[in-house]
Amino acid sequence: TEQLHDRALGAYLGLAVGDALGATVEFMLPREIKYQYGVHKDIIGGGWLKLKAGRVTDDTEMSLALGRALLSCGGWNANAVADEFVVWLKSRPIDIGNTCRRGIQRYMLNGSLSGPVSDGDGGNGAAMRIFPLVLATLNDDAAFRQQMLEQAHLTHNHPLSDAATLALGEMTRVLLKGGGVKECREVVKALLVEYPRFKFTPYPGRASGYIVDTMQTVLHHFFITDSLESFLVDTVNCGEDADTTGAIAGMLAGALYGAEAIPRRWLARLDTGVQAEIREQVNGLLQLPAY
Amino acid sequence: MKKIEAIIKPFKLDEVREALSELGASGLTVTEVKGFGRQKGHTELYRGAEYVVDFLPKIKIEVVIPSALVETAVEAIVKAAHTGKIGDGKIFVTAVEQVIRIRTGETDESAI
Amino acid sequence: MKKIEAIIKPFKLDEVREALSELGASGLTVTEVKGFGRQKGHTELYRGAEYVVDFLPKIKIEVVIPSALVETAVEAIVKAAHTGKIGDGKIFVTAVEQVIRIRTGETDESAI
Amino acid sequence: MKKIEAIIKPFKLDEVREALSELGASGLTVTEVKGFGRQKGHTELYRGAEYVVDFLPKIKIEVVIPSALVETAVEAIVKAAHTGKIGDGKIFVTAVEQVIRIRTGETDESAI
Ligand SMILES: Nc1ncnc2c1ncn2[C@@H]1O[C@H](COP(=O)(O)OP(=O)(O)O)[C@@H](O)[C@H]1O
Ligand SMILES: Nc1ncnc2c1ncn2[C@@H]1O[C@H](COP(=O)(O)OP(=O)(O)O)[C@@H](O)[C@H]1O
Ligand SMILES: Nc1ncnc2c1ncn2[C@@H]1O[C@H](COP(=O)(O)OP(=O)(O)O)[C@@H](O)[C@H]1O
Ligand SMILES: [Mg+2]
Ligand SMILES: [Mg+2]
Repeated sequence: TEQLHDRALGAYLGLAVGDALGATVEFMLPREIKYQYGVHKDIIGGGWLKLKAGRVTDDTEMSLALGRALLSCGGWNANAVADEFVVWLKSRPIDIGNTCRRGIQRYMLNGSLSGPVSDGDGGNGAAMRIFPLVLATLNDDAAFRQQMLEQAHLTHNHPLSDAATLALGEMTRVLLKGGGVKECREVVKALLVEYPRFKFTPYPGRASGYIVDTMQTVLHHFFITDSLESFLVDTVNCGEDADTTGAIAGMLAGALYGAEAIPRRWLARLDTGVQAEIREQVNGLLQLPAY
Repeated sequence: MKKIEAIIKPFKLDEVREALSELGASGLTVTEVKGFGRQKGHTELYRGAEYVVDFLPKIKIEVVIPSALVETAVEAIVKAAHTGKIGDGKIFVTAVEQVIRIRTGETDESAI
Repeated sequence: MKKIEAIIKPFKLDEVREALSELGASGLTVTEVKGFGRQKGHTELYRGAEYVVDFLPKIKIEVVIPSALVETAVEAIVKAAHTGKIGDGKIFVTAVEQVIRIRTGETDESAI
Repeated sequence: MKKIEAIIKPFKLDEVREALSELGASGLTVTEVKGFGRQKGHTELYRGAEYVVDFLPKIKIEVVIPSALVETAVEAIVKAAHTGKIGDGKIFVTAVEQVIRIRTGETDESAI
């Protein structure tokens, strides 16, 4: 449907602009951001990776890699996705998170699709790249639950990462199908029952790459803002792992408010090659068998 | 975990780094050193007489990696650093008991 | 005895040395090295195009100490060398089989 | 095999190298390092005030040799590097698990 397409495109472009926007202030603290930028609300590049304005980081690139594998296999195939991640690693990306790098390295070494459960896997690297798989499993609940975890486990084997990945995926599905903030609250309530650690009210104010900090930052702002732009700007101005909190916020915001809600000036700056591939992937993923 | 120490010809640094990144090992520490061995240094003119400078500039690469990766990493370094001429260098593998990432306090496998 | 090897940001040298002297470890050996990792180097202009230099100057500290002191020494180095920003560095702990003080011939614990 | 790491006074390099070649160990790797210890650095005048530079240039020698040769090699280095004055330096002996000669792929004893 036209609406579904708009929300799907919104979510995918949203994650890319969130990534590019947040990347400027990644690893900074709120007071540092305030001092240097006042309110950071434009795509200007720079940051610790010295990016050209509009360039995305591993958050978007890993999502695109996942999408490529899904499209070339007509659906989920763990090995194909792992192989695509290997191709990406060897392309000398601008950044790779330590846990993602170790996971891909493990697969290169022995072909295993998952490592053992590990404390070190509690980061947000698996949750940040889920969108293409959410699209591909939109109408198959069982496939969604199983494949989301298999995807995450390629690099992150940790119960909190699992729970967050499923919750974010579920929220995104709900939004894509036309649900709203109220329906998302139910998903979040269920998450908090199982893992009260994710409680985000009152907001503790941490926005690191630890999945709990990331989820609290994204969920807190999701429920207290009323526009895509304010949701993303408020989220990235918390700094720390801003490109990833921005990307996840962008995915949710785009699914909720639609592609039209993304500020023109952000899309104007966003890398054109990335935009083109996103549009192409959205079209392709919406034609997969799960419909 | 193990530490791989490779003494190589300086112009081989990029090639060796590339070979290691292909294995997902992109972190390493490099030192400029002087090598003494069978390979002779260049000859220099000093006060009218020619003499052989007996050391050669080398690069020492230190990369700490998971034990499971050592064999593959050593192969990759040898392949990349090799020219077949004297002085290509040596690789030393030693055991590391603990690794700590200063920024986060992570230890061992999650520190590298 | 153990050897602690710490790769740190250069401006942290004095702070780390201070922290180690507090523990009575005032002897150490320092090397200037180049670090490659997630932290990006500075940008340079070359033939009109901007590119990122991919290594950073780091300082390598080597301090050989009694095994009983390792945990405390590692904690002290982490605390002193930490900034929280990428590139703070790594600590490697390895076993040392023998230590000799050249001046006196003293060995092991009495050599450090 | 073992690695002998010797931190010595720079002017002692040739003497130590000589002593090692007498034992058939002519291959080694040398690094310029800064030493901090009981020996004080030189005094410098800075803005009219004299202060002590607290580090001293040292030379680090690394030689990997067969375990059977270690005792003799250590004795030879001590004898050659010794002056009896503070700062003569230290020798550290550590275990090496693997050695590879890059040029030929030879390993362990045939690699050094
Ligand atoms: N026993 C050793 N211990 C430590 N480093 C060594 C040793 N022997 C050689 N090296 C290092 O390896 C380099 C190459 O050694 P060389 O004998 O010239 O040639 P090849 O490696 O081709 O046999 C030397 O310049 C030196 O840096
Ligand atoms: N695998 C490794 N082996 C040896 N040294 C390393 C390794 N990885 C990183 N280093 C050293 O640690 C320094 C910091 O690493 P980096 O990845 O930039 O950030 P962080 O220390 O914050 O994780 C590097 O510049 C390099 O000197
Ligand atoms: N604990 C240590 N770990 C590593 N290197 C050391 C240590 N203590 C001293 N050194 C090195 O040995 C050198 C000589 O030490 P110093 O205390 O000045 O005199 P001495 O060797 O005569 O006891 C120092 O300059 C330093 O390079
Ligand atoms: Mg990123
Ligand atoms: Mg990030």
